[in-house]
Amino acid sequence: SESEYDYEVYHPLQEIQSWMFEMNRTHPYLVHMFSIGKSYEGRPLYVLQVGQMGGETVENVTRLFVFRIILKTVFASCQLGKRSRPQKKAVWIDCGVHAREWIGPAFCQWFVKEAINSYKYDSVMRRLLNQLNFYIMPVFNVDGYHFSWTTDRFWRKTRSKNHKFHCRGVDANRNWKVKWCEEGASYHPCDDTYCGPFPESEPEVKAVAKFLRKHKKRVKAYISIHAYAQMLLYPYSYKYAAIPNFDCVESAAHNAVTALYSAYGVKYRYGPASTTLYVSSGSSIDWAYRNGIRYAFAFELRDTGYYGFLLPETLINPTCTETTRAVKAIASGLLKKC
Amino acid sequence: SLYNNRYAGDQVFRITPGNDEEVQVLKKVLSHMKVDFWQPNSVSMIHPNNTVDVHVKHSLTQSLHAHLKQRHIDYRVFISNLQKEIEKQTGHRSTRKRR
Repeated sequence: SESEYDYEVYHPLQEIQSWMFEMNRTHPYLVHMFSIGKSYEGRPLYVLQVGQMGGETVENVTRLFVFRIILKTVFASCQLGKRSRPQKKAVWIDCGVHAREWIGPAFCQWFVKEAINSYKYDSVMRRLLNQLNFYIMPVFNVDGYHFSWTTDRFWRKTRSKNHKFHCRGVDANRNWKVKWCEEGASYHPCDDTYCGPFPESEPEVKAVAKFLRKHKKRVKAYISIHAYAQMLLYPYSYKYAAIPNFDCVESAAHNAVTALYSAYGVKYRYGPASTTLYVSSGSSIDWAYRNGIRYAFAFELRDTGYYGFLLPETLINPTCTETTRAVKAIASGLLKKC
Repeated sequence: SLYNNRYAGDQVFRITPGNDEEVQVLKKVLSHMKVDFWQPNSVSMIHPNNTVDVHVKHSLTQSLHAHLKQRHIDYRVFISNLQKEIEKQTGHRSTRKRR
C-alpha cells in the first residue's frame, strides 16, 4: 500500500506502475493517471497529472463547460458577468529517458510523494498545486528500464529493432525533431547516441511530443531528469547561441541551483547545454523550446563520478530532497512575471 | 547473483586527457576497444581536460591500463569491480527492505 511504499530504494517497472495506480486511487483530488500511448514493446506510457483538481477531470470539464455556458448566458443577460476560471498552467517532468539512469524514476516518484504529502502543510507547494498542474512521467523509456533490471544494467537506449543491424535501440534524447542527427548524434544503429531512422521514430518520443503539442498552450515548463554530472542545463544543446529569453531562464536556473544547494551544500553547474556539457542535436529540451515551451531544463543529477549510474540507495533521499527544492523554485518562477 | 554475474571484474576508468595529442591517442585506443561510454556519450565527444568515464570489460582492463600508462595519460579506476557495486546497489539489503 502507499504507506508502506519505500521511496528510498530503486523499484522495477512493475512496482512503479502499481504505485502509480495506488496514488491515483488514494488521491483522486490531487492525482489523475492516464496513458499517452504504448512503447515499442507494447507497454503503456503512464503519466500522473498532479495538481488540485477543481473540475479538471474530463467528465468534470465537460460538465463544467456546459454549466459555464448556461451561467454565462444567465449572467450576461443580468449583467452579473463573472469571468470564468482560466485553465491552469502546467509543468511537464519526465524521468528515465535513458534506461540506466535509475535515480531519475526514483526522483519522479519522490516528487509526487512530496507534492501530495506537503500539500496541506507547505504553503508554497499548496500554491503550486492550486495554480499549476504537474504532468509527471516516472519512466519515459519503459522498455529500456525493464531491460536494465533484467538483462543489461547499463542499457541506455530504447529497445526498438533495426532490420539491417543486430543492434537494438535508439537514443531517445537524439530522436526529437530539432536539428535531428547532426553534431553529437550518430547515424549508426550500434552507437549509444544513435538518432534513429527518422525523427520521432520511437513511439515513446512520438507519444510525448504529441501530448506536448496538444497541450502546448498550457505547458509552460519542460523538465527532463537525467544522470549523472550534477548540472542544470537549458537550451540550446545543438548550437552555441543564446536563447531569446536568456536572462529569465538563466535567473530561473540560478535560483534553482541555489535552492538545491541550500539542502546539503551540493554544488550544481548550470548553463546552456552546448557550452556546459557538449553539443548534441535532437534533444528534448531543444525540441520543447522550439515548440513554444519557454522554460526547458535538463537536470543531470548526482554524482560527479564516484558511483556514476550506480548511485547507492542511501543517496536517493538527499538527492531527491535537493532536486525537489530546485524543481519547486523553477515552478514558482512560472507564477511570477519575468 | 544479479545479471548472471556478467559484470564480475569489469571496471570503470576515469581518464583525463590533458591536451589535444592525448585526446587523439585516447580516441584511437578507445575506438579499437569495445568499451561502454558513461561520460561523455561517445568517442567523438572527448575533449582536452574533460573527464572520460568508460566501462571496460574485465578481459580488457589490463590492456587499457597498459595503453594509458605507456602514454602517461592521467587516469584512475573509480569502480574497481562493477559486479560488487551492482550487488550493493540493488542486491540483498533492498530486497530484504522491500519484503
